Amino acid sequence: MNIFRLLGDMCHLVAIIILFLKIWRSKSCAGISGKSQVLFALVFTTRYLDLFTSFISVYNTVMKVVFLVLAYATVYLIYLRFRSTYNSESDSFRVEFLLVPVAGLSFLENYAFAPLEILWTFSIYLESVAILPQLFMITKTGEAESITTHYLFFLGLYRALYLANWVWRYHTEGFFDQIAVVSGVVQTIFYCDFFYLYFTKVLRGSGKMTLP
Amino acid sequence: MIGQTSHDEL
Repeated sequence: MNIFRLLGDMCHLVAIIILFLKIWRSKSCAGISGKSQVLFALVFTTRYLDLFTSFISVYNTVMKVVFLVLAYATVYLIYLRFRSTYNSESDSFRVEFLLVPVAGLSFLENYAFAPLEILWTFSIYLESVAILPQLFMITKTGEAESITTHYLFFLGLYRALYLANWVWRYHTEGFFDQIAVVSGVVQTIFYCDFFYLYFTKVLRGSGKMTLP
Repeated sequence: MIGQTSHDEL
């Protein structure tokens, strides 16, 4: 464990909690892409199956359970509890255009042709594109509430910190996870446009983010 | 170590 990875995990947790609390307290999921949240729940489900097969640490196990519970709870809020506030017409990204290539690639490019390993690879590839429906929805509606932009900021920051973690681990322990690193770079690049708008618009106190 | 199949990261 190193500071970059710990900070990254904390950013990830903060992002997920920000979103959950925003929906829970405002009793509305307006402007939130339910499709992205379903994809994130799928990412955690396919990645954390090793909860039942290998114990790494208390921290690892606890965080996996927390991420799974919050991810499914958020999907529940969007599609069941507050479904009347869900903008399904704005959440129109065709997720099959993500799932099919990601599934295909996870069969082609993986470390081992074993079920758990292919599912882990699938979750890594899927996570790098899972935010696209949400970013697409924001470009479609042309705006995002500031709380949603804070959610996206921490979510983007988490994987950027993981990139620093991989640089650190490469130099200190020779660790190099090619699939995770390449996917992590792609994932972080998708946030660059948002980061620019976030720093130039939201942090200047203009509250809501309106796209030019 | 490319290709390890034990993943210790979240």
